[in-house]
Amino acid sequence: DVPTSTKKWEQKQVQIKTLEGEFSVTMWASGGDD
Amino acid sequence: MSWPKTITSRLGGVRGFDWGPYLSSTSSDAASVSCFKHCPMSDNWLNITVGMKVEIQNHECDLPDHAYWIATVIKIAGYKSLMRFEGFGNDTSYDFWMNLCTQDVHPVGWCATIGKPLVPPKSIQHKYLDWKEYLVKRLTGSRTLPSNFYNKVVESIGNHRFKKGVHVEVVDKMCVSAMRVATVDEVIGGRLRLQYVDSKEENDDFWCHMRSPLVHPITWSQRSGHKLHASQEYKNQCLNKIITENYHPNDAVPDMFHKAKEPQGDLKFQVGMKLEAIDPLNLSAICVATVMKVLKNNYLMIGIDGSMAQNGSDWFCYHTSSPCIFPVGFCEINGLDLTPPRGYKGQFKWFEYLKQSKSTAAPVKLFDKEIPKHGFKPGHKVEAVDLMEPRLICVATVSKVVGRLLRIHFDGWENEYDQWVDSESPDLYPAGWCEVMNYGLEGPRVKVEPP
Repeated sequence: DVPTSTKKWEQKQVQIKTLEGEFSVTMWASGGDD
Repeated sequence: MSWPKTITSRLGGVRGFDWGPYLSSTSSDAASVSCFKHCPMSDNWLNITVGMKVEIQNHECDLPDHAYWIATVIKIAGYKSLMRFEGFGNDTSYDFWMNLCTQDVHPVGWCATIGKPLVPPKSIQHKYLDWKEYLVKRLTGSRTLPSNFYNKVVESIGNHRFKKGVHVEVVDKMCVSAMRVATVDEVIGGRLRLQYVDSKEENDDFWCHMRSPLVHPITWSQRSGHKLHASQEYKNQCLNKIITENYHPNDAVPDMFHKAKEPQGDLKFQVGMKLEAIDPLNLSAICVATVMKVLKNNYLMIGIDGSMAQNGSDWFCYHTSSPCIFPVGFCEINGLDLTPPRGYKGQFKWFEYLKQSKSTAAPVKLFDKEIPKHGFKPGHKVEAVDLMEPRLICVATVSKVVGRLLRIHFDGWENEYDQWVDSESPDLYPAGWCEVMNYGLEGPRVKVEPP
């Protein structure tokens, strides 16, 4: 699910906290960043 | 301006209208936010996609404190989004609608930054023994909002110079051929609630968007030669401001407004030229019209043939580049009804009419023919200003698209209340705009059957 245009997309490590503990995943973030 | 009496009862609409169930039950699509250049987040909206993950409150949870869970964007309709919590798979029964531009929708990762754990809804907690493994699989490589998304929304809502107390010149709603001076009383999402300064009535307000062609900077009327209903003192002050460029801090100045397009070539509109124009007092009609006066700076006063008041009080000002005026034959070419002059006998034919009235058609070259890539399609749902009662924003449908021209149908109302508007009109908003701005939206009219 890689965005076709990466111009305004950046890959980032996102921290997730659940009741079982914390971990991180790699996601694409955009929708407002310049 | 005499408003059609039947249209003033719009307040009877459903208050607190909810787009979600309406869109689902009518199986309709809403126009994308990117169709509305004057609206918040319009430039960035193509990056908001189906499949995106967000964190939102999980109401189905026994924890005493607020709990959150991850949801996927299933469908986008304006600012509204159909959501499904992660873990429900293909089960649509718990899908719900939310507004993406509210504070209740967060990028994935937000909960961890404030130390809140993500908790799956109670009804699916048993589905997976290891939610961590499930989430890693579902989230890795997928998209979410940027961490500053909500800040961007807030920033784009308030990014203009119109504030309470600013003075403008705006069309006189009681006499559309003249302007009046008004003060901005309230600004909501770029929409201005204006109070006429010389009004004797307390609530004599008028709503229009700051990008509306009805509103202008101080001194505009005198600069363009437009009729102005104002005191002699105001007019004298304006003449002085035109010479000195010395404005009052509360005056709306020209650089607060969009510059209209300059015409190309030497050809110019002349008094008496015939054309077709949207009737400003009956926006569902495109009528036979005449250039009654040529003002300065490429503005025209247009009269609708057959319904002109003797004193010219119903002439209306259009810029030469206005998308609401058309060359002779526009309606015929596009298969639209052209309203002939009132009382015209027989079938209307432009050729005969020009001969009878000894007049000429305005050359096609004089009209702006640019058709922007607007993205509107018939059937798209929008929130539209009822321009006959402009404080009201109503649930509406794009019923026809002719180049850049849109026919807007107000849901639940007869077609005679439809309004022709330009695709770049600042009086159209995406579904969910009123919710973002906390402005009342008039739902579709519900017809009550007599017992």
